[in-house]
Amino acid sequence: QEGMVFHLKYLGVTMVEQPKGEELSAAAVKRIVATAKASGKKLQKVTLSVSPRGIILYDSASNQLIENISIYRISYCTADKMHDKVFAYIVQSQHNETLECHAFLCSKRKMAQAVTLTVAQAFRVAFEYWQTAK
Amino acid sequence: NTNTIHFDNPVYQKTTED
Repeated sequence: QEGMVFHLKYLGVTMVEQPKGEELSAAAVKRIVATAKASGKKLQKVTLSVSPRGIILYDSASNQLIENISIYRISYCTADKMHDKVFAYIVQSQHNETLECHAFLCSKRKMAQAVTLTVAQAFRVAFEYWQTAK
Repeated sequence: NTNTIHFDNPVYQKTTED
């Protein structure tokens, strides 16, 4: 119920055409990883707090809020198959109708899976709340 | 390969407003 906290590195974002799909997200993660590698920049350390209300992102160094994403804007989450330390989600932009895939690098494959399963559990709990509230 | 994990959000684009 309370936020579960994870410490990850932000790889980046890319636009996607659909709110979900294994191949779509795999292709998006591939693009993000390639861009991050090409830039050669140090990745931003971020803290991710996951709850049935959504995902809150903070900059780990400054504790500054990056984004508070409502669960209703998140369509999909995955632990990537090719890049197995990568966790990613697809979210509808706050500003317009576009869909964005955001990817994060975890220290271990198990951690990418744990974040994905935690977000999936948040989806389920949010759905239970929603059904009750209806 | 079956070890990919991915989940759709059942409340995506739903709201409690209506």
